[in-house]
Amino acid sequence: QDILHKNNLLAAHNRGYFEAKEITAFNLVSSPGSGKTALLECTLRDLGKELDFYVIEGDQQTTNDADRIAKFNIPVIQINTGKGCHLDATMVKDALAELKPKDHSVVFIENIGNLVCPSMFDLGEQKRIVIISVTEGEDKPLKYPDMFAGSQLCIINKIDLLPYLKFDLQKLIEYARRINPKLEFIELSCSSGAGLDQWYAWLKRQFAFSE
Amino acid sequence: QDILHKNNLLAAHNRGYFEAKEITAFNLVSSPGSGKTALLECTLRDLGKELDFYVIEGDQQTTNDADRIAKFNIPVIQINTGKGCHLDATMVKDALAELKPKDHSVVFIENIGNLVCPSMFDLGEQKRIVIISVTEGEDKPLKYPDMFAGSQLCIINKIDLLPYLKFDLQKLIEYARRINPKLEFIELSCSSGAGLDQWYAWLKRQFAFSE
Ligand SMILES: Nc1nc2c(ncn2[C@@H]2O[C@H](COP(=O)(O)OP(=O)(O)OP(=O)(O)O)[C@@H](O)[C@H]2O)c(=O)[nH]1
Ligand SMILES: Nc1nc2c(ncn2[C@@H]2O[C@H](COP(=O)(O)OP(=O)(O)OP(=O)(O)O)[C@@H](O)[C@H]2O)c(=O)[nH]1
Ligand SMILES: [Mg+2]
Ligand SMILES: [Mg+2]
Ligand SMILES: [Zn+2]
Ligand SMILES: [Zn+2]
Repeated sequence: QDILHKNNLLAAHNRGYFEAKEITAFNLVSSPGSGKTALLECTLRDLGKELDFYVIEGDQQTTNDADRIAKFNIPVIQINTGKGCHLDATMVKDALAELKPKDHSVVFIENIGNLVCPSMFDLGEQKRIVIISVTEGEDKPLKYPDMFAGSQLCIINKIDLLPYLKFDLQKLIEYARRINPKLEFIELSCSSGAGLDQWYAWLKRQFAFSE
Repeated sequence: QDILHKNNLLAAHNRGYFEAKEITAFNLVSSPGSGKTALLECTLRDLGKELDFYVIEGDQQTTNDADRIAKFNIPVIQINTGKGCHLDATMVKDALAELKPKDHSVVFIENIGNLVCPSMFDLGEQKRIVIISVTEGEDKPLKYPDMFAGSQLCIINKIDLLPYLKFDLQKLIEYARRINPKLEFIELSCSSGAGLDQWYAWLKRQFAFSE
């Protein structure tokens, strides 16, 4: 409880920092391999020229995800948590001090692949985006409710695989809405490109600054 | 550290309990939706008549998985951890006291869908089985090394989807072996049935009792 309280104070600090610099910050959460990094790769490829992006990557080990982001010549920091199962506000605060993001930029934080623990740690983000892959099954929102309750957007990824799966997309949305009636949804495929335009439109609507 | 130490003592207790009753116990771990419950469903359907099975189910919320298991008329207990991100040895000890498994039976423990935290909590199992889906990407063993280091069998699931994915199966195995050279591998599909015979053969080789 003390840990959570301490984290909330630092998250408030980060939130103030973002507001002062009119930075739009997002916390990307999902199970391992649902497509967080792939979504960032598409976004940086397609919008990288028109906006200032910064990325904070979180993983237990390796710099694999930061390496993939770095290919787009975007400032990126990799945090390795070792045994840690979630990013916390202190790690993000330290990463920002190193990145020194410009005013009016967009900061993406890719959390550890974990549908459980990151839900308890506010990082100071403007919005939390939960990504679920159509391969994971419909009942995940019910089984991992805190993550869906604490997010504002749910991206349903890998829709290119729908023809080969017994997956009920409407049921997934129904379950997620049961947990969080205000949750917004975007269905897309990072690999085929389907739905990416909806994601970019949503992204631009969130900006803390006028473009 | 104190929590881990306390857990290890109770895990030893569970291990002694299993040995006394010649029970073979498995801890099934994976990301959310990789197919832990699906694997149990196939196993109970195909081997349910010839062996005594018991299942301990772990989820943050819902009895969905225990309900799926119960359809096979197998004694099953659902543990709901609420905010908790892993099963621990105490929860398993309490579940066993309720299940009262027979001598020479097989106990499956399905852990919370989480590639991080369950790796730190010995439950007293004979073997830990990590399931990874071909949809998750090849680098998961490197990014979540503790889970692969602490497992003895790696089941690669959903191979029916391989034709539709850019997935390098050999690379996945290479990465996992880098983390754990002794790791055994079985490739299968719970939905198509491919590879299940290898899983059943491996299972029978593990028995703490002669069949
Ligand atoms: N078929 C299909 N595969 C996808 C799609 N998006 C991502 N993938 C694949 O899914 C795997 C995991 O993608 P990542 O981007 O690494 O996922 P992640 O959420 O960043 O994973 P972690 O950071 O390790 O938790 C890779 O093999 C991707 O190629 C998609 O839209 N369709
Ligand atoms: N295509 C395909 N889908 C599968 C396979 N095995 C399981 N699935 C699907 O994957 C989804 C998740 O399966 P589950 O058995 O619920 O996975 P789980 O690991 O028990 O999930 P949690 O307990 O919630 O972490 C479901 O929609 C299954 O139908 C497979 O071999 N191939
Ligand atoms: Mg990633
Ligand atoms: Mg399950
Ligand atoms: Zn945690
Ligand atoms: Zn944990």
